[in-house]
Amino acid sequence: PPWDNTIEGIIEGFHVVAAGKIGVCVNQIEKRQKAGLCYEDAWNMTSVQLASASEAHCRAIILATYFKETQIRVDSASPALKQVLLQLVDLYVVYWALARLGDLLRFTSISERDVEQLQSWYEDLLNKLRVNAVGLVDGFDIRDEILNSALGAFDGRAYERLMEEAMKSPLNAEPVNKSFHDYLKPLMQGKL
Amino acid sequence: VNGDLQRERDNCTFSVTELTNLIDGDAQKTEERKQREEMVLKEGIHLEPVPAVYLSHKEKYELAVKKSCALFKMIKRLQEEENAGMENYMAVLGGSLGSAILGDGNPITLHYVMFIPTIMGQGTVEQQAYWIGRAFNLNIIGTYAQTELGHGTFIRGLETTATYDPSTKEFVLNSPTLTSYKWWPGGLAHTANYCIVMAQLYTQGKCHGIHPFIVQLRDEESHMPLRGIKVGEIGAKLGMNGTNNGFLGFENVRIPRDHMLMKNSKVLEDGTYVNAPNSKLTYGTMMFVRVMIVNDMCNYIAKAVTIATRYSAIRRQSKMKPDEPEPQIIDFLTQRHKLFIGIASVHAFKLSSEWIWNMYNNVTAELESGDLERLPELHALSCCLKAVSTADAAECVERCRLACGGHGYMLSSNLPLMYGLVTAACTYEGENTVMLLQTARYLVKSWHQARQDSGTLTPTVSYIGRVASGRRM
Repeated sequence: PPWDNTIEGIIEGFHVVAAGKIGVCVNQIEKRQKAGLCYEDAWNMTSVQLASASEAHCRAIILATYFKETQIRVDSASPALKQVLLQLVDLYVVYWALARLGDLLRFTSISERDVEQLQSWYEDLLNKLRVNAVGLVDGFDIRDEILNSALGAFDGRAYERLMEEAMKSPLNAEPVNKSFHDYLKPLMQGKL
Repeated sequence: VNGDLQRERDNCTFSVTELTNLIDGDAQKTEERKQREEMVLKEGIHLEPVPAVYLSHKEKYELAVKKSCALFKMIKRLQEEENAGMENYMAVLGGSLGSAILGDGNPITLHYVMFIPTIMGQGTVEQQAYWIGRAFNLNIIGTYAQTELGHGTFIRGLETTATYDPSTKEFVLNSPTLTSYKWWPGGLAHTANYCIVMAQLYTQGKCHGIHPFIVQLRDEESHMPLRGIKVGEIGAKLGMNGTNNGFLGFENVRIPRDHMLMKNSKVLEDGTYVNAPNSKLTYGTMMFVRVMIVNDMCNYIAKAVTIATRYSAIRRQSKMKPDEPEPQIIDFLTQRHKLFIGIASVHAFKLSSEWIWNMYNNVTAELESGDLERLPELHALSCCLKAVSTADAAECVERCRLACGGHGYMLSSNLPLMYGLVTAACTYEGENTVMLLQTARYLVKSWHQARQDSGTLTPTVSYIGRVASGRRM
């Protein structure tokens, strides 16, 4: 079927990829059995492709679920939040389309022009989401004590916190560590 | 607040509070979560006079036990005051709050996440009545031992044996080889005094496969290991060094017959074995845990991407234009490319885990009524979702750490520790590659079913029948 460069089209493409990969695995196993391998050996020889087919299956399910459930979720949201959440879905779907381009090229009729469009679409989304990036992570509402990070605190005082944490190192409890007297000084005086 | 960061907040085009409420479910749930966090954090259990990273391996464990006991004492108070249910344990123990308090692993988690749920899922009513009360009151501390030094995800390969002795109406547990020693269970080394042990059941000279047994490991007073019990700690790990992972070997350890959990399969006093209606029933606990894992991965990705995004708003580096000051690093498209997929992944996995959780409850309800039709589908789905979510989470956390450059390499950024916790999830509760191959078995079976057009495919694989399988075919 012709490639449809929309979110729904990409998700359908991932289903085609998953079905295609499973089909290829089944064929490989049957071909290997015809060549004389027992089922278990044929399975093992095909297992790299089988694991990849499972990942494609799961990716298709996550994309479809994320897209479908977000449509439901944003029903009650304000237009501003709805727009951002839908941009996130688009970003996620287009990101994985670009990440799994080989599979899409192999099993669907996606073209070079479609790919160029996807890449531009993705970069536009990175631009659009820029203004809301901090708001989106603030939305997870993770308290500083739970984040437990000198870099990610709500107030953004990363440098001050990095220094505060550094000062907690037991080595900073004294200006001269005893190893100076035991080792360094004798070394520097040629007495070690 | 840092000026750059404040400006980001001023420019945001939507209500952050509305988004938080949406993520929690609604404003009420946000309020409940905040109250729970406030109540737990104001106890100050998480505070460390000396950061745990500067403690010895032994001191880390001792700190973890101290914190765990303070946490469970608080949970018990919660239970008495507000008659809290299991979900409160999960909320306090699991996810962000639990790992915030206990940083690098908790030696009592398995007591709540595996020991109690397994007894509830596989114990008879009498056995539940006897054990659950003592466990909830923390009169005993349990763990769960399945994986062995020589066998992990392939459960049927486990070597520990439980042989029924009809003359004394007891099971005799043995570890026939070094590779049969239980290896990994959290809390097993020095913390738990009871353990659910998965062992090959032998009765009347026949092996009936893996079954759960409750074994006392240590004396309840002295905490000394009982006779025939060889138990200890497995040593330092990449992460989770507060979890007290242990090894466990048996030498002719005798336990009463009613210490085999017999809700599904039974051994009668004369040694007769009564089979379970469906061997898949024992997957219940494991599937429950896998759904929890997907949820946990959301929490870890959310934390990592929060840290890296805020940092990217305050960090200024490298002039983009000669006559302009150093920009915020979030202005570089490559930095957004590293971070924004992480933000979207949190929402994708959260919605997916809620969806599979609802499916798990529907299927479990069907299980009770004996309808096992969708169990294989749910099992296949929980396997691949666990594999993909943990692999994506490990990749996201590592990408966030790298996005913070050298400061991401500091333990005080919390990103390395988080990576240790997340990457462990790629291995425990079913090693990822094995999980994907288990799902593949179901997909291949579904493909054959579709090709022979024999019966309808279950919803999550119906696309196989619907989709002309691409250009290649």
